[in-house]
Amino acid sequence: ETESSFKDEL
Amino acid sequence: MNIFRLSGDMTHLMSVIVLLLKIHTIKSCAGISLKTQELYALVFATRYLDIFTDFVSVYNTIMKLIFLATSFSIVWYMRHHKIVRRSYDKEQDTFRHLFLILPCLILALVVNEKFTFKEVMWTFSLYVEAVAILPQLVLLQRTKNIDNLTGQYVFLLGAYRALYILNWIYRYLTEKHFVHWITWISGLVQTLLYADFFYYYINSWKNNVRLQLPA
Repeated sequence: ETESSFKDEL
Repeated sequence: MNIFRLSGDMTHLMSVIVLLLKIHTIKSCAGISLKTQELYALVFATRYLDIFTDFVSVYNTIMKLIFLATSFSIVWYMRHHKIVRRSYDKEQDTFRHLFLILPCLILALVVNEKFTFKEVMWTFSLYVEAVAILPQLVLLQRTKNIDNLTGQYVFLLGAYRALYILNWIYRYLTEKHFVHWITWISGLVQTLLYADFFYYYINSWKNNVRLQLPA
């Protein structure tokens, strides 16, 4: 799910 | 994780380390804008709300803790440390950062990916980070003498977001439907704000002269 994957950035 | 993002995070880490070393070792914060440091503490506080709820990776959590700890300790040093705060020139550092925070909050309420508290706070942190350097750049224009630690700090801070832009291009090319306009545009604006500083910094470095920003 892009949402959670994307929020992996600082 | 890709090399652009990792080097971006390391450059960002280096910038806060350089600043902490400057303040901790020579007990001076001359030329540093407290307003920018407060804005950065706000950025991390509003971006890392989910630090204990959404676990991404050990690396991610450790870096978040480091950024939170360093940004708040720098603000503490500049406000309360009896020696450091004497070197803070509050007459020059007069940028009213409330005029940055309010528009960012309104914009985050209007332009966001999802109207939830966490998402709006996260978007708000992106907008604030994009403009957080302004008080520092204004202060640099005013105080002619830019010592090279401060110059290095601002340079590293700008370089980290430029590396992130390469990271977003890489992720857009390699990951399907990796599209995040809000992040990209605010990251681009942030990097563009450093453009003139980069120009003068690299020139002064090439000609091996002291960094002087035009009035």
